[in-house]
Amino acid sequence: PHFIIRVPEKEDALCFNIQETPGAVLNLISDPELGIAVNGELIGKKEPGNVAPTETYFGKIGIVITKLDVRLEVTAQGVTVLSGARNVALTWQEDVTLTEEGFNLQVNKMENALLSMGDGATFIIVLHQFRKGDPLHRDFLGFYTLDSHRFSERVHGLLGQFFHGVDYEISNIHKTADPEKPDASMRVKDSLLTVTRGWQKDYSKDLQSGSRVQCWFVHNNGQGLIDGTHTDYIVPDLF
Amino acid sequence: SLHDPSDDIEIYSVNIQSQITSRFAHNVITSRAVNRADQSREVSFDVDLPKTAFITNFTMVIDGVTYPGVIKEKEAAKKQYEKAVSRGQSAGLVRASGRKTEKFTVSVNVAPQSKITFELIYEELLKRNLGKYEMFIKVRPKKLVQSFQIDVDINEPQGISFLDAQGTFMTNDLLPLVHKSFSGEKGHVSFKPTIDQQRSCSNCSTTQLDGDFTVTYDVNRETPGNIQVVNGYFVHFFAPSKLKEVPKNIIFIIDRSISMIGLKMQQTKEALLKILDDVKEHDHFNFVIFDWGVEIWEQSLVKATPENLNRAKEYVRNLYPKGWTNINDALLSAISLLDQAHDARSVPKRSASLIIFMTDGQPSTGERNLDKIQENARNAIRGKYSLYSLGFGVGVDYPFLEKLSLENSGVARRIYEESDAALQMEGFYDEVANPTLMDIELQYPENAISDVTQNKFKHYFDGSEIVVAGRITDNDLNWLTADVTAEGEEDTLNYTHSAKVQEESEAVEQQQYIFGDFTERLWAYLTIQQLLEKRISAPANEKGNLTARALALSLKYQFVTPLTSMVVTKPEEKTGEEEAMIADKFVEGQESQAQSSYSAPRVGSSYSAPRYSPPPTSFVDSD
Repeated sequence: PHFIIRVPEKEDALCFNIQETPGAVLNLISDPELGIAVNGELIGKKEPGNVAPTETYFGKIGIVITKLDVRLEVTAQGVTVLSGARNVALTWQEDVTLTEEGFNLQVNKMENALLSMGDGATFIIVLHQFRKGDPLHRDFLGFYTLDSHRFSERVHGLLGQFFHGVDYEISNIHKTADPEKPDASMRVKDSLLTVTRGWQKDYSKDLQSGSRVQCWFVHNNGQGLIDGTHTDYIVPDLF
Repeated sequence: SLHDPSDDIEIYSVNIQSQITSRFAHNVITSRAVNRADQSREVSFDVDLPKTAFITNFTMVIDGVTYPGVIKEKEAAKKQYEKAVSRGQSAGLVRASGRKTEKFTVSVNVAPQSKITFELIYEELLKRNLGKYEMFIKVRPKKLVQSFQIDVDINEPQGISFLDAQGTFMTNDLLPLVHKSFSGEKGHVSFKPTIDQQRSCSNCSTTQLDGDFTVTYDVNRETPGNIQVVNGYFVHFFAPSKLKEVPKNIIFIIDRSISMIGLKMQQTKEALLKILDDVKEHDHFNFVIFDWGVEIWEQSLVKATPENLNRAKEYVRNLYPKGWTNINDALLSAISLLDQAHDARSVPKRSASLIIFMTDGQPSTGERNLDKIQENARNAIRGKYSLYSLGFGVGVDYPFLEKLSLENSGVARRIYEESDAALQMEGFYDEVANPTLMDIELQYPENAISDVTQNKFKHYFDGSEIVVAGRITDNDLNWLTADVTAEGEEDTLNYTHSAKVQEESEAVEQQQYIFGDFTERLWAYLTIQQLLEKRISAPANEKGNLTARALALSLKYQFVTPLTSMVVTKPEEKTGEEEAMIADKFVEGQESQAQSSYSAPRVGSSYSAPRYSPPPTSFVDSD
């Protein structure tokens, strides 16, 4: 999956990819103070004979809100809400709004699901679909956050660690073989990295074609930009 | 419109006659057609009429036989109607058709070489808004008509100050066909295009008449008020001009819950930015922004200085949707802000305090019991401030907002989720932007009159008009005198208006060729409207009484209101049996359901797919 970190102070963005084997579960957000955790399980393309496809996506997103005793499992098939002993299964086939004490979930038919929580944070999970019988692609999910400043100072995770900003400096921008993708040096978190200018797509506004986000791409699974290494974020299961 | 799918039906006449007397409009729409085919044909008669109008009569004449509409109590009409429905026939005749209109539709089979005449009558009291009365007629004949005619006769005893007529379908060729004239009390507008002038192009058989025909006018105001007495009923129009504006204290309560994401938030911001341009420097204001909680822009109301307005604009530009809908806390915070401002005397003593509450949803957090929210707001406001609600989109609980506002000297308004939503919000603000009087009370001699309509008003806004009507019970009364007291920008104002009962009545006799009982009908219309409105916010034990009174008047004066229905009977060709159809009044609460096409279960507030959203902080996706 492509990770994009907007940096409004610099009117810029940082991006990196995490490639792990299908089935791995990555921790995206973990806020012990708010009691919110978001994990994503990877799936790969349908490549017969290729046991470890190079490109992976999120096929399942798990959200835990411990204070409300709520767990949400979002897949390309639907959204399951486990609230205490209650189990509500919603599909992507219809518009549904589910309002419970403490959170509000809106499923917009075949497009996205919006989860708004009591502390003000909002997640958007976008459904990407391919035609039935596509030989290569599987349906997958995108995960977007709004109001991430609402999280506590202790928030962490592959996305969460950037919720309260990230400081970096870019220097030595220089041409490469691809004129549209210059390289540069980036000083971040006591590391000096070589990064490449590129772009990724934001599908939160327009599911069909998305909008381009220019960003500095950090190679090697975000090594140097993220705290530790990406394998530190692998968790045993979705919840 | 009157149309059929083939060319066999010839429409030889469409006649729209409107007679306006003292703001009360009586409209008669008549269509005549003949079936030239050698077999029967179905003909539909569609009329878009204003939501504020009451249908009073409908008749069909088929081959010389008249089929009248009969107005009955809703329940009684329903029984007759259900009988027809159980035989698998017919449908309702009236449905919501637009922001301001509802559609009346009748379809009937017309025998070969037979003639049919439709006649629909409806009445409404024209409301003065931003200095003018406006009457619109939807024009959509769909076919070329041998004789097409719109005639509007206006008779205003105060004298007409200006008169205009516009059509959204007007071309340079059609424009000279609109004749407007006025002199003294009388005004006339006519529009009579020939069949060739109706053509959308010289050899076309299609019509270019499709749109709104709008007549606007105002009356002379030599005195702030005017009383007219006709046949034992009086109507008092009060619209003082040239008064200084009273400073306003406005709290804008803005819903920024996640359902506002996209166009709604964008349009709300646009409207607020425009509104802030129009706030006067003597006004005070503040914002209460709510989602799961409440955010107050400034600790207290601030004066609308250029610096504060600039800061406010910056704040508005940075609003982004999030969270849920905590209506209760938002309302209470706004009320508390006004209380504090008045207690601390940080706002002028003589000032009008308004709350403009904008939401697109229903409460989803905090206090969610609607009755409790209304009770909390009522108990906190205690008649001191006016609460106006703007309901955005189809998911809004409009009846809740309506009750909330009516209980607190305000009104609710729908904002339709379309490209001009920002304009609709600004338009509403313009209506309430210029209060010139507060706590207005119109008093009449108690022992000489009865059945007076609402006579106390929280605010008077420049360009509007207060209308009070009643019945004179003292047969010997020569003069009817009204005393008006109101709080102006500097001090208490007193006005006295009087009308000589006999002379006025004699004078109006000359106009009786129009319709002599118009004052009585105007009174009935206004009374029914206000009873229906009171019913919305009345406690259960009063509701029955209000309903009974409104129903009795609706039946007596033959108005199709939300309590009555008109049963129309038409011949059924094949069985020889007659078929009953029903015309009901559409009310706002029903409308939202009627227009909603959602089939999936929806709980809580509505949401439409985002077309615009603020930049997310971070995300993970793949393509």
